[in-house]
Parts: sequence; C-alpha cells; structure tokens
Amino acid sequence: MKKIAIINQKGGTGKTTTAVNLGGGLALEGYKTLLVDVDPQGNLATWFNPEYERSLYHFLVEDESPDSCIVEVRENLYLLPSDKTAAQAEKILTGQTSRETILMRKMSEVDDYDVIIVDCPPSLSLLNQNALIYARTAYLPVSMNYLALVGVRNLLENIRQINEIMDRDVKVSLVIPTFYDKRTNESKEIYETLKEHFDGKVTEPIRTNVRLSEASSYNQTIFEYAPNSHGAEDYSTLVERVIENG
Amino acid sequence: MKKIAIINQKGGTGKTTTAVNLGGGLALEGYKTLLVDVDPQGNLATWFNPEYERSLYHFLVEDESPDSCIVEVRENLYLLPSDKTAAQAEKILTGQTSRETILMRKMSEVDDYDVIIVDCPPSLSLLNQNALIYARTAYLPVSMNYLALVGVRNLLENIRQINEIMDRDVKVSLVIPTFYDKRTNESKEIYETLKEHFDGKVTEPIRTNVRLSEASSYNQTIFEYAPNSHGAEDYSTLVERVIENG
Ligand SMILES: Nc1ncnc2c1ncn2[C@@H]1O[C@H](COP(=O)(O)OP(=O)(O)OP(=O)(O)O)[C@@H](O)[C@H]1O
Ligand SMILES: Nc1ncnc2c1ncn2[C@@H]1O[C@H](COP(=O)(O)OP(=O)(O)OP(=O)(O)O)[C@@H](O)[C@H]1O
Ligand SMILES: [Mg+2]
Ligand SMILES: [Mg+2]
Repeated sequence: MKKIAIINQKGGTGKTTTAVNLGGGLALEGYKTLLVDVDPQGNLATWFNPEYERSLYHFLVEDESPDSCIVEVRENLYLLPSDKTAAQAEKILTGQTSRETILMRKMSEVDDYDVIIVDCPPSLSLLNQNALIYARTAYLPVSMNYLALVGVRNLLENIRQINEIMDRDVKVSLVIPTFYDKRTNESKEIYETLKEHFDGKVTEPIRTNVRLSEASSYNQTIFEYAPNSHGAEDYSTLVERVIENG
Repeated sequence: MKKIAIINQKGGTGKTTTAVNLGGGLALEGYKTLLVDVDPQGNLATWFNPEYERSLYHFLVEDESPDSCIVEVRENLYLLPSDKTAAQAEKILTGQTSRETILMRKMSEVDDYDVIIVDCPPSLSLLNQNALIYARTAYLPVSMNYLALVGVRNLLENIRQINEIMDRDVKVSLVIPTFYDKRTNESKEIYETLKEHFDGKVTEPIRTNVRLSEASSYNQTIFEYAPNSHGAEDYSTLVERVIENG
C-alpha cells in the first residue's frame, strides 16, 4: 500500500490540485485510492462537494471508525474530509502525548486501499508532522518562483528534524514543478535549480492552465472537466510516473 | 497612524507581494512605513534580505524593545522581521492569558510611523488573530480562482467571531483581486463576484506579471526592479487608493 503526503508549507503551490488530479487519475487507472485531508480549510471536500457527516476531527479526536468518516466520491476514489473542526482537533491533540503519531496510529487499521494520499495545509503544523510521520513518502509541489524555493529549504530542514527526533525515515520521493510557464525565464531557472538539487526526483512540470482551477468550481477532476487540456495531459504524465515509481 | 493587516488564510494569494509593494510604494510617497511579519516563513526578510539580529520572537516573547527588532530596509521603509522562531513564539504564547492581544499590547508603544502593515501567514492561527485584533483594518488579497473565494467566506466568519468575542471592531476595508488575467473568464467571474459581495471595497485588480515574482529574487520592490511593468502600474494604483482611503 502506497502512502504519500503532498506537502509544501508555502501557500498555493498546487498541493490540493495535485491531490485531486493524481488521486483522480490513479482511480481511473483502477487503483483504489483514498484522499485524506488534513487541512482545516477542507479544500478537498470543497472540490468534490460530497455529502458527509464525520470528518478528520471525529476520526482523530472522537475515535470514530474510518468507515464512518470516509465517503466515496468516484469509482475507486474515496475521501476522508476535513473542515474547520480540524483546527479544533489540532488544538486538542497539541495537549496529548505521542501527538505526532496519532494519524499513523489511527490509520493503521486502514489497509484496504492501493494508494493513500494526504493533502497538507501550508504550514509547519502538528497535522503536517502527523502526515509526514504517517506516510513517510513526501511529494513536493513547488511553484516556479523564488519564494517557493525558499520554502523547500525550510521543509527539508523540518523533515531532517523529524527523522532525527522520531527515528522515522521520511523521504522526499518526488518534486513536482507547478505553474510552469515556458515563456518565462523564471520557470526555466527554478526548474533547473530543482533538477540540480533533487537529481532524478523532479517530475515533468505541470503547466499553468486555467482549466485546472476552473475544474474545482465544477467539482470535477481535470480528466472529467477538460480531458484534452494541458492540465489533463500533465497530470496523466504524473500519474504514469507515480505508477512506475511503484 | 494607519494600521493594516494583509490577510487571507488561502495560500499564495499575493499577501507578501502586496505587503512589499504597497509598503514600498507608500515609502516612496514619503510615508514612514513599518512592515511587520507575523509569518514563521519570514518571507519579508527573505524578500529584502536585511541584516538582522532580533525578530518577532524576541519582540513578543523575550520582551525586547521595538527599536532592537526593527531594521531599516529603505528610506522610509522599516521591517520587523520574522523567521521560524515565530513558530516557537506562537507555541509559547498559546499557553498565556490574553494571548490574542499580545501584539496589540507590545505594539502600543510603536507610534512614530505613518503606516504599519502586518503580513500574515496562510492559516487561522493565533498570530493571525493577533494581527487582526491589533490592526482592526484588514486588506484581503484574493486570487482569481474559486478556491480563493471559498477561503474568503471562512475568513469573514473568523472576523465575525473575533468581533463578537473580543468586542473589537475588525473591518475588511479593501479586497484586492490578484493574479488577474483578462484573457480568462475565470478572472472576470471571480472579480464580478467579489464586487457583488464587497460593493465599493474592491480595488483595481493586480494583473499576473512575472516581474512581481522576479523582483523577490533580486530583493527589490517592483518599483525598483521593473518600474514600467504592469506590476508596478497596478501597485501604484493601489498605493493611490490606499492614500485616498485615508
Ligand atoms: N497548474 C495550474 N494552473 C492553473 N491553476 C492552478 C494550477 N495548479 C493549481 N491551480 C489553481 O491555483 C489555486 C491554488 O492551487 P492549490 O489550492 O491546489 O494550491 P495549494 O498548495 O493546495 O494551496 P494551499 O497552500 O492554500 O493549500 C487553486 O485555485 C488551483 O485550482
Ligand atoms: N500578480 C502577480 N503576478 C505574478 N506573480 C505574483 C503575483 N503576485 C504574487 N506573485 C508571486 O506568486 C508567489 C505567491 O505570492 P505571495 O508569496 O505574495 O503570496 P502569499 O499570499 O503571501 O503566500 P503565502 O500564503 O504562502 O504567505 C510569489 O512568488 C509572488 O512573488
Ligand atoms: Mg491546499
Ligand atoms: Mg506570504
């Protein structure tokens, strides 16, 4: 079972858009996929707009079973949603012992999926630490600008500390260049810088494509909303790479 | 003395870029301007890259004076920087009484500026609450996509709760459309939606312009880096509006 945390504490680098479309693409390829939202902004539930009654809060704090919190959003695609109650969950968990491993412990009984993708908020929060410690594999969507690069350095330091303190082996497995615009030097330079630092882990870029954001307002994946768009093309390429990565 | 919190818990909506260029533009117009960074990512210090020894942590937790924490970055432009020690500050403050008003109390002796701009992180954190309660005036940079609109609703609810609980009169004074791309319907629709909901408070949009992000890697404001760009034009228009607003 493959577990992935989609993480970058810089805001707006395409984490949620990647969770939706990587998850959606894997589901279309027949992989039973669970999306777990650990962001109190609850953008995954906003995106798919499912009916739900229980969320991350009930799962982590009120000890509800995974089945009562997970909803099916597509064939092969499931969601454990989040909303602002997750902020309350984080406050409560902050006071507990072993607070960085609660997600790992609660998720240990969830083993009937092929892939589990955790969508993270833009911060270095307790829930993010839980996501990294649980999944141990991190994918970093990095937007093509200088401030996003700076964020990567902070995140790597955070991961290094987790590995040291928790004796966990959290790895950055893929770096996904997002908002790539081939007309700008900036995109090319940031892309090259990433390739130098993360040799072999940098995926083909996801180009800026308005269809990707439009899809969210129609509650659709890019494959449903605009299957012939650059956005669909680029996320298909990513899906293939993730499947190959094993 | 005008105090402004630049806030939106959605990530990457142009908060920091707005703080830099609104602040930089006001300074050029002769207004003595202080930028206060309450984001542990410390992007304002990254942007201007000044020498500094004391930051928000020392100011809020170790009771250092404002003068020992504020650095001059340009003529008329000053910075109280932040870095990951601010995350530590937030943890410590969480345990204290009156933790939502610490910034307001510490900043009460800072009164020799014309404008103070607080740059906020993408979250609904304690430091953000402090920023809102201190400044009482919020400017919301909103990027032209559906998920950013969803974030606005959450933020307004947060502000409503602060006003109720703290009996503070926090107001959204301006809504700044960012990443505006006139070629897309999405930009036009989101812009129209904002104008319906925030009648009279929506500024002229800031268009997507790569010069704005490039400027950060040269440690410059847009007026220094690319004075003839659309980015400079749009932020000049914003500076004028803010000066008019009084
Ligand atoms: N390649 C792209 N082209 C165009 N729009 C995109 C692209 N990727 C993401 N977007 C849009 O940009 C906005 C920000 O992306 P998204 O919300 O996925 O980032 P995020 O990293 O999850 O943000 P946050 O830090 O707030 O969680 C969204 O409206 C999204 O639909
Ligand atoms: N109008 C614009 N056109 C092009 N690039 C922009 C524009 N506004 C901001 N950017 C760039 O986009 C990135 C995100 O913007 P910025 O960091 O200002 O957003 P933010 O809301 O402060 O993000 P965070 O939520 O992480 O604090 C930065 O690299 C910035 O330089
Ligand atoms: Mg997100
Ligand atoms: Mg910022």
